[in-house]
Parts: sequence; structure tokens; C-alpha cells
Amino acid sequence: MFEARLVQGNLLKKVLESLKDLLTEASWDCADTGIQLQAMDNSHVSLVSVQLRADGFDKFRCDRQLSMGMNLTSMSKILRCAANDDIITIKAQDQADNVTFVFESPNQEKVADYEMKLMNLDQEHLGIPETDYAAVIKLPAAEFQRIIKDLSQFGESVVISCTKEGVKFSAAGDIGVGNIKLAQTASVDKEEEAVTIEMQEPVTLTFACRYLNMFTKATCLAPQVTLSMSPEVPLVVEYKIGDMGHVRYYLAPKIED
Amino acid sequence: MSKQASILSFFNRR
Repeated sequence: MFEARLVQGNLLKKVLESLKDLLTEASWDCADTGIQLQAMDNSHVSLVSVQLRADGFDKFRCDRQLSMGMNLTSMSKILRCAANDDIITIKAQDQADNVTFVFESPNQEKVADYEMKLMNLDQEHLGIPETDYAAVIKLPAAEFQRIIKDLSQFGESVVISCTKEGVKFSAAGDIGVGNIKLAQTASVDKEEEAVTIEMQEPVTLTFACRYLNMFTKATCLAPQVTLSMSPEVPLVVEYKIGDMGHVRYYLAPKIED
Repeated sequence: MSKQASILSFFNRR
């Protein structure tokens, strides 16, 4: 038997919003430690990894490990039926071919349940090597979303360049060139407005706007986003899910032909 | 010109 109850059900709604443009189907791997998802987009350019720790749920029971293959478009449709303040419970029997989502209003006066068929997905998991990143940049998630949206007008790619002076985002195309520089903030009233850079060595990498734009669908999840970069390895874009886990996107760089 | 790399060139299949 698997049962996970989340009073802050809107976190799950936001997680689905962050995934549905990039992935059409994926498996949720459930264990007594929590729920995990790892999947590549269809083009195998990016990888998404989601972790929801058991202790972040208000009730969590997972008697035996199970992998629930789901059509994420369908799951997203169902989660859109939950109100932002609804309590969400996910339930499945062992070896079941369906999953049930229960939405309770905070006053318990409205209860809805939706059943969805599970899929048999033969998904491969990738081993992500432990990496000490050359540069780790933390910035407001809304700022990152704005930068990517603005620069996407100029070209298909964004160059992210991190030095000890700050981080520079650049794009070039037919209409011209755009450059946005962010310096590390000296002092801020609110921690979530800060730009912080931890740098071991300068690093410059080029990434496809299309994917970065899809990653910023997770902006609703967290006030800050963390970008981790090292020469010639995938970029990591991480958003925290409250204090119960994270959504991490890995994006392969563009390389010189 | 730059070319898009695949994530599979960096992470191994388990």
C-alpha cells in the first residue's frame, strides 16, 4: 500500500507545472524514504530529477517500493482540478494498475477523488556523477526567468559567463546582441533578493534558450534558483520544493562544431 | 557554429 498526504497540496500542483512541458510521461519511484522521478526529455538534451522526501509529507506510507508510470499531461489535468489550498493525497495498492488522487478542501466539506491508469514505462535511469562545480550562482528565480525570456528574443542560445566580477548572460542573432550582467549583491533587505556567486574558476558555457525557458516554469516553486556550472559539463538549474525536496534540471551545453 | 550535445554524452546509463 502506498499513501502520501500533503497538506500544502499546491506544491505538487507546481511541481507538475514545472515538468509537463518538458516530459510527456515519467515514472514516480516510491520508497519509504520518499518519491523520486528522473527522466530525459524526448531529444535527450536535458534530464529532470525530482525529489520529494517522505518527511515533507504530512502522512507517508510505502510498504514496498513501487514505480508508478504516469502520463504527465493527464496527471497535470487532474492536479489542475485541485484548489490551491486543497490537501492532496496520492494512493495506490501494491501492484495496482491505477492511482487515486484525493483532494480535500481545508474545511473537509468538499472531497474529490480522481483515478488514473498507470503505464508500464521501461525507463532507463542515468547515473549523475558527483561534481564540484566551478561556479555556483544563486539568484532570484523571477530574475532568471526574465533574463532568459528577454534574451530568447535575440537568438536560440544564451551564453552564461561567470567571473569573480559577476555573471553575464548574452545572446546574439539577426536583430542584434543582448548582454545582461548581474553583480553579486552587496547587501539586501531580503535574502531571496540576493545574487550570490561562489566561484573556483571562471566558466563560460552556451545553452539552448528553448530548454532554459522550459526550466523557468518552475519559478513558481521557489524564490531563488541555483545555477551550477563547470567547463564542458551540463548546467544544473535547481529549484527547492518548500523544505521537502527539489526539482533539478540538467542541460547539456552547446559545443563548438 | 555550435552544436547541441546530448545529455547521454555526460551521464551513463545505469
